[in-house]
Amino acid sequence: YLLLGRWRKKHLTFQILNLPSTLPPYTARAALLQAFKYWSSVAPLTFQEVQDGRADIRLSFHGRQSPYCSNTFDGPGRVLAHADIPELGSIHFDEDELWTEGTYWGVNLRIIAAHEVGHALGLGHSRYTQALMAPVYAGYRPYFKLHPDDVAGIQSLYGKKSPDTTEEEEEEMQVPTVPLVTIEPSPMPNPCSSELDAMMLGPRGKTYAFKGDYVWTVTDSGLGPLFRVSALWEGLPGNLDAAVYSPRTQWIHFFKGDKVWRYINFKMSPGFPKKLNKVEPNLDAALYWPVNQKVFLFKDSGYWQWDELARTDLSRYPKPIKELFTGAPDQPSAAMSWRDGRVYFFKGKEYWRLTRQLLVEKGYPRNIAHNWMHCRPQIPGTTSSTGNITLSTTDTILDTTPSATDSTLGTTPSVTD
Amino acid sequence: RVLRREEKEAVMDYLLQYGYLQKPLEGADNFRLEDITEALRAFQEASELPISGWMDDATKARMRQPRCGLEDPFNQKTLK
Repeated sequence: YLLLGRWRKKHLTFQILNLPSTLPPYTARAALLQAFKYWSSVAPLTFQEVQDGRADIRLSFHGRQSPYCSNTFDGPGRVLAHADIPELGSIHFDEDELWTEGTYWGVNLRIIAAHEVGHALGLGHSRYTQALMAPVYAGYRPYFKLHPDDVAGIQSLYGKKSPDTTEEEEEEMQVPTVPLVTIEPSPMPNPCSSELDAMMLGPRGKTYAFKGDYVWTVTDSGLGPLFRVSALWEGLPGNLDAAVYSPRTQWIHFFKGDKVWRYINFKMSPGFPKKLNKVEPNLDAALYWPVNQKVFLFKDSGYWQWDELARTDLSRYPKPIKELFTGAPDQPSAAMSWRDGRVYFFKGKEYWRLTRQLLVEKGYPRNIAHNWMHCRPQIPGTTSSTGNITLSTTDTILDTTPSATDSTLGTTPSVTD
Repeated sequence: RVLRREEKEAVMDYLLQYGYLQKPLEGADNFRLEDITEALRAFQEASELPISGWMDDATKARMRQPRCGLEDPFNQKTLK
């Protein structure tokens, strides 16, 4: 290790000035708070977050240009972050990086933040490539912990952590707003080989794919990081049957078994989940059709058409899918109307595209992995039969809840009526 | 080994930006070949790469990896 300086005190304040746009705020905050905790767990340092005044250490995200930093960033890749040595205290992250948590995609915010906090505390770069303080980002590590060289470095500056002060100092570290939860083994789906539970064109035109306990976004340029469903939508279980967002009401409805959940953005509406009464449980899929502003629910070979804002006589349903969606498969895994105005059905590893007249287009079905998930053709023997990546019981996942601006909900007929 | 001009500039920028080469306080910015070789050797050693002093593929790949913006003061001059 190399030493660049030290603080003349061991209780330091910090301030998070802004957060990255690529992570839910609570996830990003949890990652930054954990970055401090790595160091306070091995050295007699305490960190306290403050909202006002000038904190000792100040964390912020900026792009290529910043009026507050002469050391500009360079866009995605290359330089990820930089920090000042003691007792200056600035830590800057490149806003253009894909900051992530809990996934191999993108750049792990927690690990990079811990590295930069190391600089802010006085550590230079380590010559051990596996050390946190190595200059090059070694990628996401689910079992991340400090390297002995990192520990030796920080302890050379501030001494060893005394065992009898552990509890007191743990209390001073203000993390409890975002608890760390140890989870049971959970299969992390491989978007390239997993069949989907649900697909949804969500608020702000984001496309979400759901499988098991996980959800990820699908963009024109690639896939977003995998999040636990409950990390984005607090209170929502995994293994959903269907999901649908209505631009008409801003409501997102999730279906599983005989229950329905309603969210506006990431906040659950009061009174939910509710029991499904007027439609059958265990739905296959759901979609919003902008042409008539109705929500369609699918199960087996039938569908229900539901108006969110008017009382719907659902006793006339289900009706056969093939009567309205010509050529679409029965028992779809997922369905959605997309940005191009087309309706899509997903089943197994294939998807169907329908014209605006709801006829399946020529050339379909096509492969979901290739056309939606940006996957290259598989090389035999490189993918597990299940397509799953298994997490260990020792994995720690940040159990977080993003906040969202809620809207006032009126009393309207619902699918639960 | 011949490097394209822009490739050489990128390598020199990297070695300068991260502290493997130091601009002289006076005189021209032209570095001697032995200075560059020594800087490359320091970078390779710090990166746990084979130490050749040559700009090989592994060294190029290492320089393209995402990293921290702070210098790597691994060479003997900086340590002094």
